[in-house]
Amino acid sequence: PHFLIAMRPPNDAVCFNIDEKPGVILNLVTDPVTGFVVNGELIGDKKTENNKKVNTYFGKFGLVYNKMELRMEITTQEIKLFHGADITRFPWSATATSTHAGFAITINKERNLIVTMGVDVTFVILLHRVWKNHPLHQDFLGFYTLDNHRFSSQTLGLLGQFYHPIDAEVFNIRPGFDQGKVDATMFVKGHKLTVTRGNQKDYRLDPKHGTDVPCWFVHNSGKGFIDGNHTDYIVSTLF
Amino acid sequence: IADLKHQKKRSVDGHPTKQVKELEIYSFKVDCKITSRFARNVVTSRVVNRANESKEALFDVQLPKTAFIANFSMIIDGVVYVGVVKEKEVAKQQYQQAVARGQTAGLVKVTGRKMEKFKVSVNIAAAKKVTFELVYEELLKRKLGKYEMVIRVKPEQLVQHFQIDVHLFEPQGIAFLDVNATFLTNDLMPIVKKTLTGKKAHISFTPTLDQQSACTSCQNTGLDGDFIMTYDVDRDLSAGNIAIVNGYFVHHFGPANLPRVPKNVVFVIDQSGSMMFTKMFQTKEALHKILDDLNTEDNFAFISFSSSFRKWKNSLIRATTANVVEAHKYVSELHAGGGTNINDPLLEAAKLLDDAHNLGQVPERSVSMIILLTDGDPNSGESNPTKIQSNVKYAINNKYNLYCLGFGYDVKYSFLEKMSIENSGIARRIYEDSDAALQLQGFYNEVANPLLLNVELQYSQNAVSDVTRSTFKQYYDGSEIVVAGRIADNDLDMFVADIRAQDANSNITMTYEVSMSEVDNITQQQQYIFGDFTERMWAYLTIQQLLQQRISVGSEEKKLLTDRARELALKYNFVTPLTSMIVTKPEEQMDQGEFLAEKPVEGDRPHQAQKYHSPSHSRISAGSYHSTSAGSYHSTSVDSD
Repeated sequence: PHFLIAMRPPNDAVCFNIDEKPGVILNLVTDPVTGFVVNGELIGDKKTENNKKVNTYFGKFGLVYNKMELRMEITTQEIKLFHGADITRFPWSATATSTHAGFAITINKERNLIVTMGVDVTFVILLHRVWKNHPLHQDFLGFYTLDNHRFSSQTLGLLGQFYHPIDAEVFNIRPGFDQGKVDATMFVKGHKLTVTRGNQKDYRLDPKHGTDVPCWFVHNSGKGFIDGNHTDYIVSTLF
Repeated sequence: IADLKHQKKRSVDGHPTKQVKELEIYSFKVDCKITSRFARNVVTSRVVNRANESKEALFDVQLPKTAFIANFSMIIDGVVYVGVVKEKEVAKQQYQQAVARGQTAGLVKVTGRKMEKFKVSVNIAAAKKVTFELVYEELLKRKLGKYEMVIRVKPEQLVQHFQIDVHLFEPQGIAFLDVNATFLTNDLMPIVKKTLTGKKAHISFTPTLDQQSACTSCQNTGLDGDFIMTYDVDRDLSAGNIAIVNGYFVHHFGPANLPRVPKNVVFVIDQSGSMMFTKMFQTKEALHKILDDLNTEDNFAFISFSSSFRKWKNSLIRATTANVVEAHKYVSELHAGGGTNINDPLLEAAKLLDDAHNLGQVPERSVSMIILLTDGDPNSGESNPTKIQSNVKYAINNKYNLYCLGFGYDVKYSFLEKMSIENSGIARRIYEDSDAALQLQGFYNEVANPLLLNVELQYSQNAVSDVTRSTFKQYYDGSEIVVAGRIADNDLDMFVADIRAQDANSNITMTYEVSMSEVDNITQQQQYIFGDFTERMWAYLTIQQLLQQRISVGSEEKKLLTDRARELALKYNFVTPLTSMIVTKPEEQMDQGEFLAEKPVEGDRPHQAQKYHSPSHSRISAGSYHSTSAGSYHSTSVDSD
């Protein structure tokens, strides 16, 4: 999957890929103060050709909100909401809202799931439907943070670490190895990284084709841009 | 079967040596079409009189109590005699005039537990045929997770062309489909053909004469009992399914995958003298089973009563293992004796629930109910039914559901029914039979698992009209909410239904949207069954609800509701408790006058209203006949039928 981090100012973006095997679960957000955790499990294409790179996507997300004893499991088939021992299961075919005190989910039939906590935290999980008889691809999910104000400054995770501002400077823009693309040097978190100008897709507005977002691409699974190595974010269970 | 073959051969030879059937049902067919739970059944019976004198043929079928007769016709000599639905009083007057002229005919009102009878008789001239056709419609109600369709089969004669043919179409997809019959032996089982493909299913049962025989080389039929089809549709936690045809919509809402809401239940048990022996034994048996099924999150209490009442505990308690064990002991010690004081224990039950809520002993999101089981009229304490109803209504104050179970035939069912309906519940008759304990448990299971509270279904404002009931205090697991209405806006582009409800932990809203252009496609599929079904289903549901609302309103409003229900019943040709069907028989049969078909009302004692007068001729009962007229018989024709 690709990660896209908005940088402001100057309203630019940084992107990176995480390449891992299907079945691997990555921690995206962990806030030890509010007890909010988001993990995502990777899936691959239906089949892969020998020696070819395995494309991976998110096929399942797990959300935990300990404070309210709430858990959610979102797959491409359904949305399961656990409240204590109770389970409520919504299909993606429903347009529905479930409101708890200070926590709400809204399902827009076959399109997205919006999770809100109070007025300061909003996530969107997008459902990408693929033709079910496609020989290679299968349905997958996307995760977008719209508002993260309520999270504490101790928030971690592949996305969570960027919920609080970081300083990054891009300079020395020059022609890159790939024709038509430029490279630059990014100074971030005490590292000097070579980054490449490119585009990544934001599918919120156009779920089918996506909208191109120009971004500085960090190579090697975001190494240097993220805290530690991407393998540090691999967890054993969804919850 | 051998006999029938010989019969034909002998006829061809022209040397009959043995008497053959004088009245023969040569074809009997039940053709059933179900779409979106609405069933239209057409029962056709063809009879030939092979005697050389006229004979009386009797058409006798049983249909579910929940069904409305929609049409009846007889074809004699190519002439069709159709039943006409009239206002009950008008029909009765017409019928009574016929009776006054000495033309006694069949007025049939018979109720059983689930079925009611429809009978009509007609004289058929020698060598003539008659075709009877009865159409009835029914909205199948989901109970305990399934819809059930029962076709009662009782031909006492072998029928050359016997067929039950069921076509089912459910737009939501069919989750399962089971077919069974009480008369199905291992040999007959393979004859039931069932095909199921996603949304459509077809069932056919066409036994040959051989297969109908109860025994080898005998003329007795083995087909006697209920042909039962059960199924459910695919469901999940969504806004359900809406069918829109010809400007009418029907919305089925029965979500799955929801956690159950805890319930608080006070059992109010009659232990008056009339409950002694079997009834008490069965009540205890059922209560023991119910106690075992209580969820640990539920709260419960018992109040038993005769001339006075006795509380098991002073408050509701959680259904923990220890408490349930103690409750079993209490139930075992119940014994019958004394009068029937219904008023005081019901008021006390409401007080127990009030206290439990006020003191926070029960969860905020929970369903509170009172289940009353009684077998008699109040005769102790406050015995005026109207006063009791008003006391109970005041005490419950719209906060709890009251379910009344009337055990046996001595209860004043209408009293219990009104009291239940006024307090958001229902009344159910428990038939005094060997399975009474199972009936009690069955009812309890229907309300045992609440899933949603305060369910409101709303439709595009100003775009719909004549919507049936659309708010419900609870939705129970295994049931289904059905709302129907008329689309008032001819230019409507998008039909939107919003559902608001509360589950165990959260408030849920769901939306169903369908563009009217898509509706055309859906309609195409649904016409596979019958085109105007949505409108008829709406009419059926509206009449049913109006009839129920009548029970708990004042006289002025009652008149309005009655007029509206009657008007719809006449428009859609339904035989309801407000309308009757008159079938005018052929002129030469004026000695038999007219036939009047009425809808029996729950609460009537079975057989009480049966008035059937039949001349002592042969009778045919849905495929059977008993010949009582001797007469010589001589066959001169061959009938390929």
